[in-house]
Amino acid sequence: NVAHGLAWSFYLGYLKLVLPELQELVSKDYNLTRDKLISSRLHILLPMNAVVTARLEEEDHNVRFHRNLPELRLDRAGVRGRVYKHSVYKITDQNQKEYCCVVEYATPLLTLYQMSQDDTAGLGETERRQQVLLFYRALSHILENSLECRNRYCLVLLDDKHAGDSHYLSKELTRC
Amino acid sequence: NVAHGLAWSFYLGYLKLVLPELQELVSKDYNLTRDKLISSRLHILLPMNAVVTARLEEEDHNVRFHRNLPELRLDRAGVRGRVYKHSVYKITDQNQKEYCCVVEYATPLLTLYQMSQDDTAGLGETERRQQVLLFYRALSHILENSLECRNRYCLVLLDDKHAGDSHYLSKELTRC
Ligand SMILES: Nc1nc(=O)c2ncn([C@@H]3O[C@@H]4COP(=O)(O)O[C@H]5[C@@H](O)[C@H](n6cnc7c(N)ncnc76)O[C@@H]5COP(=O)(O)O[C@@H]3[C@@H]4O)c2[nH]1
Repeated sequence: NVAHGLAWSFYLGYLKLVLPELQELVSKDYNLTRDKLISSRLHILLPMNAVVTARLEEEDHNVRFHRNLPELRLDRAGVRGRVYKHSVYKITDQNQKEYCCVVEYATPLLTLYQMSQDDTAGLGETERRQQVLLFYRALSHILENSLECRNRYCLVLLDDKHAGDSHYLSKELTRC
Repeated sequence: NVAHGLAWSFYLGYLKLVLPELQELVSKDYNLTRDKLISSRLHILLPMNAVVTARLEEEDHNVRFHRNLPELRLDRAGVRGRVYKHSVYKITDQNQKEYCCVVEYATPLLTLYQMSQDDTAGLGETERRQQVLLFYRALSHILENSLECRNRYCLVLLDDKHAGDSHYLSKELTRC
């Protein structure tokens, strides 16, 4: 069950480390830039079709990279000062109002997508969709029970029925 | 099968990206420091007991952090300029001779270890050991068939029968 392992890996190797520090990084960033975020939660994008782009602008022109938060450095598994950082995006809503928030895709979904493209990985497209849902459920469950992560994240499930709407992403984000 | 997913994730989300760039990072580093590495391969440590330390010195005093290679920055899943980097360690062998090489633990084993410590993750200690072996086999297989990674890595399986030997790690590394 690939999704189960990826959800735990995402939590233990990333969210459990970075979410407790997020509030402090956001405050440090506010002191530097005086730029207020509508929310200090990490918005985690989960596209049902596992299509993960490198830059959010590729999905919706109303979502534009603004700047990165201060970096977090940790000694991990032999790598000295491994860097963890998040990007702040400026979202323009339907009324042309602008918001800033911390958002990124759940990178493990990129693994699921690439596995489905490799003949030797043993994951077809139908199974991939099931795995995305299992990942979402497993991750929600883990995070709900995590004291370190409570109230510090927002899972944004993106269904692909809205593929035609070029502003679907900004609409979903301004709903958070 | 957790190990299968973690092996693909480690390959698709990390090794496939960094190994092709490693030679260039090592050459760039040589131009800056005139410090020659015995090998430009990434030495990946796979402890059978999944015990992964933050710093290699904790395992063996004959393995000491030397410096980091130049950083690699990539736009990934919404994070602008995500940083990937490797640490160079100085290894002292049994004859007091010194070597430099690029080495780190296979991060997914840390996930396996932490999962076995969590009651809700559904992975016991016996099963964890099996998963480490499955991870090693799956990863070897994937890497052998990868054009991007061929000859750019060295998998170092560390069995725990040598737990009493405080220089086991340096001995294994100087064998590569
Ligand atoms: N040694 C090492 N150095 C790295 O820079 C690195 N980056 C990834 N990995 C390992 O490769 C595999 C694939 O990574 P992916 O990004 O898809 O998942 C990652 C990703 O979804 C998230 N994550 C970890 N670090 C970051 C980060 N810096 N920024 C964003 N997301 C991150 O949490 C998952 C688990 O991370 P790790 O448990 O550290 O091990 C990963 C994983 O086994 C690394 N391993």
